[in-house]
Amino acid sequence: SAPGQKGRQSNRSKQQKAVQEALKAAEAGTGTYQGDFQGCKKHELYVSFRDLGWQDWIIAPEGYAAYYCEGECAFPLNSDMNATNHAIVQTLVHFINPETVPQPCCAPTQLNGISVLYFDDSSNVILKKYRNMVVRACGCH
Amino acid sequence: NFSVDNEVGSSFIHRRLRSQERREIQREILSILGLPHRPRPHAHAKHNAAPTFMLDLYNTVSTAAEPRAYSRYRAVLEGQASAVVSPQDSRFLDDADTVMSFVNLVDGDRDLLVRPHTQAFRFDVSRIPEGEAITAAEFRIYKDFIRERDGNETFRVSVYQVLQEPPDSEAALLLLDQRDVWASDDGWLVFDLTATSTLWQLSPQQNLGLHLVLEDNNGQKRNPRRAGLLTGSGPKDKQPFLVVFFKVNEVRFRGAR
Repeated sequence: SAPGQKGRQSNRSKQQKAVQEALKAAEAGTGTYQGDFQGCKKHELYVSFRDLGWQDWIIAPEGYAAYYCEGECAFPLNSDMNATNHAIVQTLVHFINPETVPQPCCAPTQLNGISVLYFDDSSNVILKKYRNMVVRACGCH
Repeated sequence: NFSVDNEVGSSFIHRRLRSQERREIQREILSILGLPHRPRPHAHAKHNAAPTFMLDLYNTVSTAAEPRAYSRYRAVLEGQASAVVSPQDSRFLDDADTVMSFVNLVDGDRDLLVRPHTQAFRFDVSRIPEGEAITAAEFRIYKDFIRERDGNETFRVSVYQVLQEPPDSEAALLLLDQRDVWASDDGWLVFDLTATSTLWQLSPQQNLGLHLVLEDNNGQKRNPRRAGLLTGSGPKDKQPFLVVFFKVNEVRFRGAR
């Protein structure tokens, strides 16, 4: 909601116009709102235990593909971006009121675990499952 | 500063970390792994039986997404006898959040000089993961094929928990498990130590170790080596060890930093 002020009518009509333009651009699949837009996607990120100099105590793995999420969650969100319903509404509100409401975040929506096999100080061996270490899917939240 | 590392895969952009960055990443990952500092194991430990067995467990749980992960150690261990993972171990593994192997703290050769017919073992299970409960524990000892003996000769291997060990008298023992073996048998003997390990976890002061006793056909106590049991000396990849399976019994939250 927006507080009732003088000039509110004028602001509202500007915003409505902007939304209509955005919707038109989205329908056409072109327009200023798509431009160089890089959508929210999963990117490669490899964590190497060997490069960290840990090969003397981590038996396995040598490293793992952790991935990360990056990209803009900009209007109009489409299904490729695995957006939540809330994210879709937030994008629209951000579009109308960018100073107050931020864009939704591009973040992991599904995470997997990994198992790590390592020695402790007493040369005992530990095999432990660690949850939420690998990004399986990204989306706009 | 950027280059493509062919070994890792062409899709990965590789950048050498500055020392400060490396230290920060190391600290952060150690925190995620729940470790206060980087462990410093003995250099020779990697050739022991326990890491081989644990690597087999790791391979069982690893997904197809990590096929290269253990190649280095696989190469190191190639040719060594594997402490084969049984279907029972796989079942324990399905239920476990953590598996830990413990090295024997008793010098086997020295112990046999003191007690020629009894082999002592001790495993420090006090430093186990916080908030985890034991679901299974196995004591594993390797029995070699005895060529010079009659293959039909049998032995009884008994594992006892030491309840009391007064300095000048016989130790009070509790029988935990027994196996009858042929002289010709060859492979890992597995003894269930679940209840005892749980007791040791709850009351570390009651951990006075184990005694292994070998008896022949006539019920006479014998040196465990007579049946080919590898208790102390012998190949590193056939040394006895304890493996314990744990399950998280409480929800833990990482503190905000």
